[in-house]
Amino acid sequence: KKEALLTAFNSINANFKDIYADLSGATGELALENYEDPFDGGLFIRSWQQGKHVQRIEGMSGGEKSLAALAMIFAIQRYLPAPFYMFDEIDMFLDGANAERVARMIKKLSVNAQFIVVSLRKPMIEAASRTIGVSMQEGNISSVTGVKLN
Amino acid sequence: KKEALLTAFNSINANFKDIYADLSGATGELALENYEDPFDGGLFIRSWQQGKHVQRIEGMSGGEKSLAALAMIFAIQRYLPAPFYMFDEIDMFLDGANAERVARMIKKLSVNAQFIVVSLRKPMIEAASRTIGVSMQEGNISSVTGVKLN
Amino acid sequence: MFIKELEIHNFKSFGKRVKIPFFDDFTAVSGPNGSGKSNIVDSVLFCLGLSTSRTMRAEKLTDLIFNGDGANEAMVKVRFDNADAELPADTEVTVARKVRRTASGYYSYYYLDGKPCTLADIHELLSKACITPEGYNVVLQGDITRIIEVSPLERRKIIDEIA
Amino acid sequence: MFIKELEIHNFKSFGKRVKIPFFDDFTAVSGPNGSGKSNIVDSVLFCLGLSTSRTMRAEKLTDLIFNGDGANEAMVKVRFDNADAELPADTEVTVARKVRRTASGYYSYYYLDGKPCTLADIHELLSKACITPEGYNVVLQGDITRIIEVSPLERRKIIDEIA
Ligand SMILES: Nc1ncnc2c1ncn2[C@@H]1O[C@H](COP(=O)(O)OP(=O)(O)OP(=O)(O)O)[C@@H](O)[C@H]1O
Ligand SMILES: Nc1ncnc2c1ncn2[C@@H]1O[C@H](COP(=O)(O)OP(=O)(O)OP(=O)(O)O)[C@@H](O)[C@H]1O
Ligand SMILES: [Mg+2]
Ligand SMILES: [Mg+2]
Repeated sequence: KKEALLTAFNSINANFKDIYADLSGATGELALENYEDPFDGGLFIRSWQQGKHVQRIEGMSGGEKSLAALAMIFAIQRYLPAPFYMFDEIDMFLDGANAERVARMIKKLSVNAQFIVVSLRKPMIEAASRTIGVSMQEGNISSVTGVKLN
Repeated sequence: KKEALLTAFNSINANFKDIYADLSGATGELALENYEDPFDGGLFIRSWQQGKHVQRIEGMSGGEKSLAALAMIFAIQRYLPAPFYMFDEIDMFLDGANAERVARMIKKLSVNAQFIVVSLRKPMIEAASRTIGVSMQEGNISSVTGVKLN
Repeated sequence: MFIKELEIHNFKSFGKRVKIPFFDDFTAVSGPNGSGKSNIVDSVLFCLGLSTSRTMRAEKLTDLIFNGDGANEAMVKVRFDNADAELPADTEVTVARKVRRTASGYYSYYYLDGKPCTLADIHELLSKACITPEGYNVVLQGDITRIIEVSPLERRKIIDEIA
Repeated sequence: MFIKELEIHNFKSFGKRVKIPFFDDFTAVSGPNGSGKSNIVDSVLFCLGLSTSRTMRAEKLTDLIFNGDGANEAMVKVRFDNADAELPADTEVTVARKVRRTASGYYSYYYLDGKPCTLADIHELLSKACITPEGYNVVLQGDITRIIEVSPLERRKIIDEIA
């Protein structure tokens, strides 16, 4: 049991370091509170830029936090790849530049898997191959209004 | 004590109905679970469009929920007006049209009070009288980069 | 393998039958607040049995049936393109689910290529392609905030489930 | 009454002294993720004693001191324009606060128009203009999500505090 957790953790952490550097330009890692007995402690997310102190996810800004959480999700997905992914407004807290980086990463990953991404933000819509429009019609009934090719 | 709660509730609810109709075009209200003994129950936020069933905030979409929460905050502020307000990214879940409605409401309210609003979204920045730019400089030090007049 | 088409009828705000085509790369879904975008994500989770009614913002399963014109049954069908034989099945695989309101509660039926089956059958088939209820391939609105806000202990549990 | 100027030095990411002018209408604050926008909001809450260190995303008060070049003291000054005499004080009122790191912990000082005072003095003065720690005039990043996610009971407690 402990073996299984440590194997999963080490592999997901290696993915996380890679992906976090890509997305944010800073260095980051996952850390277990207690490596001897992992079930006795929690899991931290830490990051540091050159010259900045190490900070835990609790002290980061809203956008920095959501980038770290996204990197963790992508790291898990790289460990357990699935044929399709559905994301619902994962880019809400990101500024323009970070939203673009995330959209570019999804574009790259979509070569090997299907991505269906709900978003209100321009960088995501522009990076996709096509956009499905949804709207509310008479009688409060949803309908799909068409597919716009990018 | 019960009197004080009911007076505050009724007045905030009257504000809420007004403001929610303005922001969302639907009808909404606050409701106490137990009017006889309010301290024994909770507070619901409900809304309904013409023809749609009454729904509680739990069943709404992300954007609809945040519009209802905002209407509640504005309703409280109308009950207890302050000379200045500071909002930090209150428009994150809103689509373009709803973000514009909220920005317009703040613009109207800013005639009688000072509003300082942190936002990444265009509708809010365009509605403000001026925008203060913030950025990270050398050594991870924040600085204010100037004030752009709209 | 990928989702080729999604058919939704009387599920949440989809009161009219809708067929949505999907492709094997990057598709965005956009539209105003409250238009039904998250309901599309919920419809896939519902059909494949990947979630509880709680994660679909409903108190009970029958709340998922369109509440407009007195409909009593919700139906979602997911058609997979399996040309790459990632699933041990035909080149096209269809999973469907119906929920019908009854006097005493509800009936929930699952179908695999048109034939009735159990949730366990669906889970077994999909697990061959790494699609599981604990998997992180579907990220709901608000999941990002949850990962940030939970305690370090809760966060470790995410890795426990995967290991 | 309104905030006329904010002066920040060695508070959170503001390692260099900064003076920010404000006006009596609608001002937006914008910039990239992590640039220091929320820290500006935190600096006002810190100075006016409207919040605990928890709401400022810090474990202890000394975490609010700029951690770059070994600074030991954080200072924030809020200058109010009180020409409309909403506060029973001069036409201009300045509130300042310093936190200094010491060997055994920290010192925290409040100042009103340059003279040392207590947090109670500040609260008493500001309450005349309806500025209180329970008031909803400052909405932090994430407060909206909190109002939505809390239980109906917690939500009612918001009204209790106001009544
Ligand atoms: N004591 C401190 N010393 C130095 N830097 C600090 C200190 N406390 C916090 N910071 C830094 O301040 C940075 C900016 O935080 P802030 O929350 O203000 O960003 P923001 O502009 O609101 O970003 P977002 O758009 O993502 O919400 C964080 O990266 C954090 O590391
Ligand atoms: N059983 C049902 N019958 C009819 N309508 C329903 C049902 N369940 C939910 N709805 C409605 O579906 C609407 C759309 O919800 P959805 O969460 O998909 O919106 P969304 O497009 O994701 O919006 P947002 O951008 O705000 O997240 C809600 O207004 C809700 O009232
Ligand atoms: Mg949604
Ligand atoms: Mg912020």
